[in-house]
Amino acid sequence: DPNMKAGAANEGVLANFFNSLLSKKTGAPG
Amino acid sequence: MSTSECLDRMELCESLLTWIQTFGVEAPCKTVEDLTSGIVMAQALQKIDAQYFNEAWISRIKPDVGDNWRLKISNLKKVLKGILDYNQEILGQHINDFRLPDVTLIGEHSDAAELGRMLQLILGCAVSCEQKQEYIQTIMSMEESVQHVVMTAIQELMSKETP
Repeated sequence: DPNMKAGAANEGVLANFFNSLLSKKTGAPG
Repeated sequence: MSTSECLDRMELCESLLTWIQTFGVEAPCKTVEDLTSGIVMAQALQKIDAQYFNEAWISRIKPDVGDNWRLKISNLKKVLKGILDYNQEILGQHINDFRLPDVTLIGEHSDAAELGRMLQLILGCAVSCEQKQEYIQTIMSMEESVQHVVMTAIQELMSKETP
């Protein structure tokens, strides 16, 4: 089903984005 | 097409209104009007960083503004300044090229597009603060359509941040 495939791909994009945010270093340097 | 062109400001406001409700603040936060006093946003900021947005800071936000748009604008200006200072002083980032929300339009006309910009800046604080994990996980548990708008909003902000 193409809709299911598109949905899964979309979920993957969202998960990748938010997971990369989680691993991003934060805070002012020093 | 740039990210900002892809971002529908009304959709942004609607999605971020749903998101701000996840903070469970005391003040009502169901409608655009509920947010125009600045109180909900101030309480959300206090949850994001209670040390920075401390009692002394929040005490400067007037609680009973009613329909007085001058008081609303005064509150909104303090909230916006707080967000910008927090970005610079705590997160160590400067937001360039981002059109800041027009607080007069929010306070006087309950402008949803401008409120969306203001909430977008708060979103930026939430996903970059010390407790960002909690906020990002909450976003990830939200409806996919909301997550999509939130992702685009964060991407737009990140494209305009410089350390």
